[in-house]
Amino acid sequence: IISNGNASVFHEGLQFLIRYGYLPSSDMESGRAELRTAEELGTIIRDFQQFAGLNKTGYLDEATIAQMKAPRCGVQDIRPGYRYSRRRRRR
Amino acid sequence: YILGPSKWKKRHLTYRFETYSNVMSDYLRTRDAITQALKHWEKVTTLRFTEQLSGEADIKIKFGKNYHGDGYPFDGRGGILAHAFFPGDDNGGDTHFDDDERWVTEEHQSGTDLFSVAVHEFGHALGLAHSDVRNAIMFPWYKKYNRPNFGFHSDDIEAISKLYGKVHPDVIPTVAPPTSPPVTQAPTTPKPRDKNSPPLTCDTTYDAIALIRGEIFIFKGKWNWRRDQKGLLDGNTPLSLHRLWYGMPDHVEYIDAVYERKSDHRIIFFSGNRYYVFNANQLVHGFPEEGRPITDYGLPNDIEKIDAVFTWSYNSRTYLITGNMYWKLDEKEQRVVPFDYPRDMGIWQGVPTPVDAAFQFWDGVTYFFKGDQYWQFNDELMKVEDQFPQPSAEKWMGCPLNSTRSETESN
Repeated sequence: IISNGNASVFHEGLQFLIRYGYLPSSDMESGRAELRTAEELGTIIRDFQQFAGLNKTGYLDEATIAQMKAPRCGVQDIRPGYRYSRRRRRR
Repeated sequence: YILGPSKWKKRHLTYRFETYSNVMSDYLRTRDAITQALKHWEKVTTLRFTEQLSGEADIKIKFGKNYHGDGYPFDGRGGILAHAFFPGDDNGGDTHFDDDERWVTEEHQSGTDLFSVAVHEFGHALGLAHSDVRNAIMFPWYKKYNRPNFGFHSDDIEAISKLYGKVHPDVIPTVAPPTSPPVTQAPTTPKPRDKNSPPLTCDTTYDAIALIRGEIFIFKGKWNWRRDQKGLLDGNTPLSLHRLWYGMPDHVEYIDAVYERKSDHRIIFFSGNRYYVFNANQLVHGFPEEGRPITDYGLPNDIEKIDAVFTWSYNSRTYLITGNMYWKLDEKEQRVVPFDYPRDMGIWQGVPTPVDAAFQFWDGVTYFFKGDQYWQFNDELMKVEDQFPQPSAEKWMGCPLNSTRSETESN
């Protein structure tokens, strides 16, 4: 999931994905994010990369980490339920 | 673009500055940058904004650092620059700027351009969520815009038009000024009960509930009920707070929240901005009669009361709630976890705020209470169960269905 294998980067990346709605906000309290499979997280990271206009690698690569650290608005990108309802419509 | 969950029903909105930036020496420039940002939204909507110098306003503007009175603390310089709430009552529309940023208003200054951030945040305050269109103002990452030449991207215009209709560029829309609300006849309310008489067992709200040493204690004003597995004790009638908890100082007339600490079985009562530690029904030896301030827990000074304390069945951690915010308690340190709290109660989907009471029952499930209703929480789905709320009196007081009215009438 992370190109350089740094655990703190991984943790910060997960916190970012929860904070901005790419992972359910309940993961913030329950700590479930770290129990998700690499495939699940890869999909979630690709969602974020698509939103931010980055290459969809599915990894926390340097460009992705840099984007996560860039100054931004604190409001969530994805509102609860939005991502899932959009996927249902596509099917 | 993505639309937010709500929009304003009225077209004339008021805004008010609650605080100005501490890092900008000239408040007039702050006002100007922010006012200009609103003016740009006026150009593409039928909305009109009027500054309110005092009293209530739809959009309250504030500069704050770290914890600043909501469940979304800022993070120092960089990172999060600002946030705003979608339209609605209470904090709906409110727009907050991180005062740790180096805000600037002039083209030649180096720092974060207040105008650019303000235009984006007011998009949220009007009902827009983030867009993934890179050049749209609603793209979440910071971009500096040139104020004199600023214009919205078509994505932003299309988005806001969905909420408030299209504006022809040649027509300056006019909006009727706000009018006084119609005079309505005050609703008739039943004669208030004598505050010294006990509350009705089957028709009341609850201040606090806790599972203490295997029994449920339900608090209302200076009264409390006690129930075990068979039902209410003491003839179904509430007892005076001081009769059961006879170590309770005389000045304590209500309990906002209470819980039994797992590590040593001490009972912690919260009343206003003070707390009291009990061993069984006595104040712990040496604990001050006037209580201790809740700031001992690491809570901010401006917290006036704790609405509820509960242990969450999912992780057995204890949480403190006030208004729309909550904190996780570090039981070992007896202080709230300092990092990333308070958080917004929105994480607990479906739980009403401000909540009256919350606790974990014998069945391991966490329940929340507000008014005369209660909600059962589903830990796996992280939301309240679909069939809730339900009336509290039936389940918790053992009152028969529809007992409320007959009890009220007979009293």
